[in-house]
Amino acid sequence: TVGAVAVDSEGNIACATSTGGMLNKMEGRVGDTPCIGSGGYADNQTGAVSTTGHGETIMKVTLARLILFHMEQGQSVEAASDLGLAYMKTRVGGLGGVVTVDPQGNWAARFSSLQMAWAAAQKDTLHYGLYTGEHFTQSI
Amino acid sequence: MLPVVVVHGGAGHIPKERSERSTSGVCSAVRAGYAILRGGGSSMDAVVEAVSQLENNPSFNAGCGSVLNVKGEVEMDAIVMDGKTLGSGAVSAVRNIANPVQLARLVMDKTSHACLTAEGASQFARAMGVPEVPLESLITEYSRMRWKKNLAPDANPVESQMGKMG
Repeated sequence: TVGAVAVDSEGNIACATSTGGMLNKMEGRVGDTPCIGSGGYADNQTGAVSTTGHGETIMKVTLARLILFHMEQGQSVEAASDLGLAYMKTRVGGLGGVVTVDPQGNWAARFSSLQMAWAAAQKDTLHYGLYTGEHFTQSI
Repeated sequence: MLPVVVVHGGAGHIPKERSERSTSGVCSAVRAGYAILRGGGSSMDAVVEAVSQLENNPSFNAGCGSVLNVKGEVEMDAIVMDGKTLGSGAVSAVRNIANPVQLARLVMDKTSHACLTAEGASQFARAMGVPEVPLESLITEYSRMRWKKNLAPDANPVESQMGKMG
């Protein structure tokens, strides 16, 4: 699965997610990606999330919308993302990752699996990482 | 702090020898999205461009390089959502489309539906003039290898894709 979230100069927010699905899935199996609130969600008033991971568990907790709910309750993009992923792990035993952004342009790339390729661009600086704790930067 | 774009390339297991390609792939995709934003383009244009680039990169489980279903075929899902209007468009189980995310955007822009699936999505793509690509063009040797490996009765595709719970 691949995904993106963005806030443009006018403050409009969008998300997009695309996937080939789960390895060796049954023919016709549809995962979380095309489901609003699971594979992605975007709202100018709250922020945007694009998710990846075990689709069946992402759908059970409506991960994208759950993370934005935490942000509505005042959590930061990072804390909200971690809360959502932790709930998915403990409640239904699923691993995954998210990229999250809020209307002010604060962003997070968080994951409960062992790795997630991610990158962000802001103020002409490129941020990227792959394994837990990695955060490299360079000029864009 | 604006504009900003953030992309991901999936949270599944990435073998060491493929990690560099994954990292360079997400970096080039984010640059493409950021260039649109810097040029005054919309966030929707930016995320569709970034995800299209990742769909065209065989290192990722989307578009070309998608994992295969139990029959050894590609079936892809995609979604876009617009934070201004809460407009959204999605496709599921599409087979011979190079960039499902662009078709998802057409569902949002050209229909009143939220999601089109399988043959209906394909008919809509043809009606929108979206080119169909040969099914084989989306299948890589790597995805074929992983498909074969997980056909074994005792295989655990979820664990193979996501890694152990730890």
